[in-house]
Amino acid sequence: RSRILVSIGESFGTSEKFQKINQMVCNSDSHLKRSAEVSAASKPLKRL
Amino acid sequence: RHPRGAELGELQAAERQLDDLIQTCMVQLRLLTEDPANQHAAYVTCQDLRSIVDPSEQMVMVVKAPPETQLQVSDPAEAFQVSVRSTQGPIDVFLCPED
Amino acid sequence: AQECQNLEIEKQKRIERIKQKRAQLQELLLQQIAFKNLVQRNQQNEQQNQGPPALNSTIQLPFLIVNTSKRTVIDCSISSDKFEYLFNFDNTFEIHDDSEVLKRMGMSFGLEAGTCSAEDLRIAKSLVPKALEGYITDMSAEFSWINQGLLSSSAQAVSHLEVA
Repeated sequence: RSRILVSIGESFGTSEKFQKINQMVCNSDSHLKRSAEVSAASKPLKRL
Repeated sequence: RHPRGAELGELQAAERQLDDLIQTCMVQLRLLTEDPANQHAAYVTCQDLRSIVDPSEQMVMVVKAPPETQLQVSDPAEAFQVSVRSTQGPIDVFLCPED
Repeated sequence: AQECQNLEIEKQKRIERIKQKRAQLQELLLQQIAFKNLVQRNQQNEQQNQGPPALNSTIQLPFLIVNTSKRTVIDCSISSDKFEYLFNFDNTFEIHDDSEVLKRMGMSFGLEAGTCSAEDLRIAKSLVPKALEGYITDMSAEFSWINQGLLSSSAQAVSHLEVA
């Protein structure tokens, strides 16, 4: 599955690569939260 | 055909000029960062790092790695995992102190 | 008609490439300004304080930072020779490199955010070669228009073209 590999420790500068990583992590978190909410909501309420 | 061709010519010249400027700036930046006089003063303080995040909410981990170190971020849908692998020397990792 | 369409497609491709190259040039100029500004600030501080700050409180460039919530649990495995680290977070995190940190510290005078004052613009221009000062002025104007929502995306393309 998608992994991002970057070379670090180089000299100062060229930062655009981390924007992509941060976006990916942030999106997945909102996705995980949404799926958690969906799974929580989908449990059928027990009948008394 | 003629006006389009002329327009394309202008764009081509503009693009070439940008290529030259980018090369010049990259060389200037490398000379700047490799100049020993600048290297001595090219640092940030822990206070600087605390100033860019909300220290009551966030923690900052600093990673100092030798050149050509590979940083890999796994697919977040699987795990929030970061691996860092060096071939040229040890990697330094530390938490920015809170105060 | 076909040839005219091909020329139009070629023109759009070039405009797109010029946009990307202008953005790359702007990033390089911002890094140059931020780096010089940081060095000057540290040298002034060292003169005022008669010496550099304590060694364990400074972080030499280049470096990375990973920031995350204080509630995040980080499981960290380290190889004995410190050549390999594996971090498992139970929460999201962000990774930023030194040039991004300097921008957030204000070392590029807010140029990239369109919040650069006239005085700071003068200082920023003094930190780049004379031939490139025009790009700093453009960058400041362009980002402040974008910041105020005065420059729509299509107009940005035109401004890219005009400046190019």
